[in-house]
Amino acid sequence: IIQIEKIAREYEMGGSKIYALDGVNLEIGRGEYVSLVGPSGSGKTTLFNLIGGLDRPTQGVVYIDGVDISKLDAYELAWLRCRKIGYIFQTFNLIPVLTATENVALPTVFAGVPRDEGLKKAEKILASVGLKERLHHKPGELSAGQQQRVAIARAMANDPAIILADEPTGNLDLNTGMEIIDLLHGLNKSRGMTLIAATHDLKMIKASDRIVWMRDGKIEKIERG
Amino acid sequence: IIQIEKIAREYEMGGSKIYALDGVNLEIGRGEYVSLVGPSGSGKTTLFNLIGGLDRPTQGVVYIDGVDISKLDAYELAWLRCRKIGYIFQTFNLIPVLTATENVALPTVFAGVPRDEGLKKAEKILASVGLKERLHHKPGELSAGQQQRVAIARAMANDPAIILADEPTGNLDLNTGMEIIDLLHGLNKSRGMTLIAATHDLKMIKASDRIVWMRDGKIEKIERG
Ligand SMILES: Nc1ncnc2c1ncn2[C@@H]1O[C@H](COP(=O)(O)OP(=O)(O)OP(=O)(O)O)[C@@H](O)[C@H]1O
Ligand SMILES: Nc1ncnc2c1ncn2[C@@H]1O[C@H](COP(=O)(O)OP(=O)(O)OP(=O)(O)O)[C@@H](O)[C@H]1O
Ligand SMILES: [Mg+2]
Ligand SMILES: [Mg+2]
Repeated sequence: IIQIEKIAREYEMGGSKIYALDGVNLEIGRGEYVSLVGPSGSGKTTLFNLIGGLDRPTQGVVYIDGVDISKLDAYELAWLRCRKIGYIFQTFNLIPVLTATENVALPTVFAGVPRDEGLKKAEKILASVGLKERLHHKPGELSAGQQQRVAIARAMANDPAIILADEPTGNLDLNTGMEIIDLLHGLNKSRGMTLIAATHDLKMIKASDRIVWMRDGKIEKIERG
Repeated sequence: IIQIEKIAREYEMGGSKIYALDGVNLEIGRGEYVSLVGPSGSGKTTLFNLIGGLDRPTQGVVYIDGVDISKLDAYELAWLRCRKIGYIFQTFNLIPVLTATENVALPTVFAGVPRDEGLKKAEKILASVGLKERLHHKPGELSAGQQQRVAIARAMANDPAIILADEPTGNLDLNTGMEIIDLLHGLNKSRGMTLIAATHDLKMIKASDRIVWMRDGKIEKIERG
């Protein structure tokens, strides 16, 4: 479902070049659960931003379902980012003035789902991540791990074919982290949702089908999970 | 050095009360390394904000060096927050328009250290957290784990007597996390700096002198490390 060919992402900083990604080739099959593991700064978030169409590579091509995503028009790109892909940001990126429920329901608004139906679905997903008692809290009225779970719930709102999860358990205790891993793994197994997770969490790595090890913007090795 | 007596922190949410902390008593000795462990939402960050004088309790008293911090005037409180305590925020709270070096040097400006000396010290601390190649990057030009390490470096800038570390390894891979734990533990052992760390990271918990287990705003039990 996803093919990455010779991807590079350079940054120019005051005369010197930084290669956040430097010649990455990767293929991910439909319904696979892949872990992306590597040191801080090795290029995981950068790769996610390219797969999710939130950033453009300096070189190389990203194909989703055989289509080069740099060739999509604004409408098709929006559809990709809103309907096909669910994105769990490493820094949550919740909207501060909206409640947890409104944050989770937002993607459904863009997908044309009626408001009440979207809010009801949002409440159901928030209950499934353990936040039934925090539906009307704004992000500033939530702990970091609770905000992270709202971000996880939001990614599931449109039943996407692919979820890009960037460090989804970083702020969670072991038990809550395990619940989230079971939830995401369950969607992968029951609905055939493709799950790509950047993580340092051994529990998540163990549950995956394949592990892609990254270092300094390159893929070091790929293992069976 | 820190005494917490019958602390509570309530929030009023549309008619119902939420107890982020509900009757917490705790004493932490000078030079101790204490881990604060508990599920997401159990009150760790709230307790840090009260100890660090960034928030006021609804009930109870926080004493630092025998002084009730709610009785401090604005000048004494600023001295406490800037010189005595180093704060590693769970969400980093770096200043986006400043470089990594300027962010780390900022507390030294408030402490009256000459500018060049502060910047030089900041570069030294940034090198000690593995960011020698990222001194002039702004937060937006850094990975999340790199931003977290800038936040850790900033907390060390004024050689504080106490460091409050809120999930300092959440975004770091195992090796980088280990380096940070060794660094903080080293300051604790060599300089007698008091270290209080909220964490879900087993490596950090194991290195500590005592473990305070929290749940639903209360202390559940306290163990020797
Ligand atoms: N401004 C607020 N209004 C209402 N409730 C709040 C507010 N801030 C925090 N809370 C609630 O207080 C509880 C404690 O929050 P706190 O941030 O201290 O938890 P935590 O232990 O740090 O969690 P985490 O491990 O997820 O960071 C949470 O349930 C949270 O929803
Ligand atoms: N805008 C930018 N300008 C310059 N360098 C950048 C920029 N954004 C990212 N980088 C660099 O690119 C590298 C890869 O960053 P990326 O965020 O992808 O790492 P990561 O693997 O997600 O790390 P972490 O585990 O800490 O989240 C880092 O070394 C970072 O400093
Ligand atoms: Mg990242
Ligand atoms: Mg917290």
